[in-house]
Amino acid sequence: MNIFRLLGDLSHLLAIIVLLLKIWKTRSCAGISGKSQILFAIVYTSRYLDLVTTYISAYNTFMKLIFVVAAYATVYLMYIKFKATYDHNHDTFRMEFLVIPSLILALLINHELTVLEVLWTFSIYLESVAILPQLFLVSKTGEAESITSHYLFALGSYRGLYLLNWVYRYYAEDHYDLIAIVAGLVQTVLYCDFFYLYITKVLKGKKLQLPA
Amino acid sequence: TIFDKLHDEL
Repeated sequence: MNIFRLLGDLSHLLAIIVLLLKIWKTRSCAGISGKSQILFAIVYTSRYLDLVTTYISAYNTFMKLIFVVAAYATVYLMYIKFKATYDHNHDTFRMEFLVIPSLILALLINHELTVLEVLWTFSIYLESVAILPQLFLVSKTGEAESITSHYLFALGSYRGLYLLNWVYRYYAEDHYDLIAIVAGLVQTVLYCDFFYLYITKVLKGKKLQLPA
Repeated sequence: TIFDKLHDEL
């Protein structure tokens, strides 16, 4: 564990809590993409299957459980409890366009052709693009509430911090995983446009509104 | 194995 990874995990945890609290407190999931949330539930389910096969640490197990449970809780709140507030007219990104290519790529490029390993790789590829329906939703409506922006900033920062963690681990531990690194780079690059708007607008107290 | 080390992250 190094500081970048810890900050990355905490940033991820913060993002999840912010999103759940926002939905719970406002009794609404307006502006949130249910498609992205379903994709995240798929991501964490397929990645953390090793919960039953490999023990790494209490921290690792605890965080994995939190991420899986929170992903399903979010999907439940959006599609069942606060279904009436779900913005499905704008949330039109096709999930299969991300799931199918990620699965094919995982079958082609992986560390080992076993079920668990391919599913782990699939989850890494899918996570890198899972935010696209959310970014698509924001671009369609042309704006995002501040709290949604904070959620996206924390979620985007998480993989960015992991990139620093991988640089650190490369030098300090001689450890690197190209699949995770390349996917992490893609994932972070997808947020760049959003990061720019967040820093130039939201942090100055303005609403995130896209130029017409 | 190598995989234990590879997948020690979240």
